[in-house]
Amino acid sequence: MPVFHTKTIEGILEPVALQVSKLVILHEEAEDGNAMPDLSYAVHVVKNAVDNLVKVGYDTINNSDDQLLKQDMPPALQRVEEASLYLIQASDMLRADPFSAPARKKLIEGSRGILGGTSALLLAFDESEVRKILRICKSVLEYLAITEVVDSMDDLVTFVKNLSPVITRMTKEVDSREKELTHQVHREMLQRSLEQVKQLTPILISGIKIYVISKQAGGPAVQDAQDNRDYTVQKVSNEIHEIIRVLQLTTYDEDEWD
Amino acid sequence: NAPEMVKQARILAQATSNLVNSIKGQAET
Repeated sequence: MPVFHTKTIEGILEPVALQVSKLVILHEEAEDGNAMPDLSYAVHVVKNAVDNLVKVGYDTINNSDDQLLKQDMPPALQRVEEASLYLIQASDMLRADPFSAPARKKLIEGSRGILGGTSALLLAFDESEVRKILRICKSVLEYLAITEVVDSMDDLVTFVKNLSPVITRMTKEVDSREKELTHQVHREMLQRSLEQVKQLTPILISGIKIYVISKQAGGPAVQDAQDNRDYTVQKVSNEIHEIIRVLQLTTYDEDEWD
Repeated sequence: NAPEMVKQARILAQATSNLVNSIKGQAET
């Protein structure tokens, strides 16, 4: 059974994945079967749903500037469309012959194709959403990299004013992503790193302030203040790199490690 | 478009479930 790595994808696909698995088992166990009822209405409803999804899918592609999304989504949409054509063909064949074995095979292929295509589509979209969070994390890292040029109180005020909204946005996005994940270990890793970032941020600002004051006062304390500041910057950066790493993990990666 | 795509994917999954149920119901009899 497939494992879906977000609650949204799991909620959408798990019920249908279970149904399709059972259908495949039934098909394998009882190849001949009984006469099929007229499935044209149920297939028609699926075809309409596919058409709507494909339309929204291409709208999403056209409105996005994410090149990977533009590359990953069309094959998934084509797969869903092809699968719906299989279902229509199967339904037509069954109307002519309710016992048709090739039609039953096409029904299974079509159902699997819808499931696989929708899964690929949601995954491509989800990965694109993750890339947006990664960009925010990287912008925080870029801000951290300019800590070393902050050597006056005015610089510090500007630095804090610029850094605060980006850090707030990052913590908010990572926090809601963490709540979306189905993988408990990944959730805990994100929670831990996020908590560290929250705790270290005021320490970082205070460290920069002490460095600025020490530098203005002169004397031997400057080096210690600089070392402390750099140490905290490094710790925050490490946690953000860890967040970036974990955000990109899927349960599939875990399976590969096993 | 994000919520709309998720919404349409959910509708499709539900429609597919209904279809599979119809097929399965027949296969189980």
